[in-house]
Amino acid sequence: METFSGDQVLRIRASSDDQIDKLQLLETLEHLQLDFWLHPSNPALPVDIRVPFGSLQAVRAFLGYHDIKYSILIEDVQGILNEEKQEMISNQRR
Amino acid sequence: ERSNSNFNYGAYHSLESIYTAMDDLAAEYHGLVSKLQIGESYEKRPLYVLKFSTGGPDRPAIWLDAGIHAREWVTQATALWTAQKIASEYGTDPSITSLLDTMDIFLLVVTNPDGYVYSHTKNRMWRKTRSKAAGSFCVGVDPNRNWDAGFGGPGSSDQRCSDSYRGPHANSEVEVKSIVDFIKNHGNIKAFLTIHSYSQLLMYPYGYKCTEPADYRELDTVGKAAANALTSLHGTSFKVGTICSTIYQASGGSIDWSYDFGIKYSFAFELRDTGRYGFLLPADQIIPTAEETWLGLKSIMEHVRDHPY
Repeated sequence: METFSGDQVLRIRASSDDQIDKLQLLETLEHLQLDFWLHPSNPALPVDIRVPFGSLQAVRAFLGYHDIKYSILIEDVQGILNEEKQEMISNQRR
Repeated sequence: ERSNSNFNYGAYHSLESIYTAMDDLAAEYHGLVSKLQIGESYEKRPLYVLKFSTGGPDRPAIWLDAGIHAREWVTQATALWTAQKIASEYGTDPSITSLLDTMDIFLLVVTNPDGYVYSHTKNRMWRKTRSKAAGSFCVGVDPNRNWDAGFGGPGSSDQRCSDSYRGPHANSEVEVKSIVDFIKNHGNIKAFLTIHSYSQLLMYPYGYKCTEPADYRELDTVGKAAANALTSLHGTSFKVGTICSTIYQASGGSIDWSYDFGIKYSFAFELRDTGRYGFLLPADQIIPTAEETWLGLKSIMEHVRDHPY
């Protein structure tokens, strides 16, 4: 089973159409294996991306370089996944 | 003897368990609920629809589907809770009773069963179907970019590995084609409601273009009333609008197809949450999510019942 240890979900707030363009460029970088939960469309809407652990540095550097603001929505996707698995096991047992 | 009373609606379940629960519902409410198979998935899993009907030929109907994107587990769970709600309250709740005395409801609880099983066993974040294409390492198509509505346009990808890969042609995914065929053959579907999750939106066409549909005013009014009803229970806020204005341009989506096919009341729900859990919404939020969603669904369905066309 694929694991998501260290993967984070970032919420990005673009402040201009230019920053949206930059995020759309990010979307095309397939080697980063980003999972866009909310795609970049206009500055009024946030962009949520699940970033694999291995791509975190590159993505943060990209956002920092272009002065794009973001916050961390989920610190460790696998952590929540483990809680979900535990919940399912206990429900099945019940 | 079968009974649905022991089924835990507040937990996530395997496909097998969901299908068993659907059988149990059909057995327990056998005069009202039946299970139909409308096709099978790429990996040959049955596509089951629950039909709620009080009888009578050629009745108008409402279509509901959930979980076209496999990982959105709260939607499949919400759909199953909704099935139980409709079945158990017919004859006691005046609104459900009057609705089912007028129309049928078809509910596809697990729209993408291959993806659902894959998200349970291999990759919790799986979103697409599991269809394979010769010569490609990447598997699956985004089934909500595969409908014959602006197919191939903006907001969908031609890259097989992309999570929004549209597929080689419209209706290439058997899961999509099965629904299209069913709706075309039925011929009297008056509402098409699809349930997704994440980001709390209630949307109407269009997504493949950024223009308002002919019925914009009515759809906006109906959508806002539904969102208000939904919000009234737990305060969950929903944004209402066209797909293009509320989220982004996305081509080949189901409600664009259904609207252009002539089903005026075409809506897509995006259920909880706003990002804290993503597609890993804790199970203790299933029932609150289902309860609030039901108020929104009911508001739309009552409008459909009272505004025949």
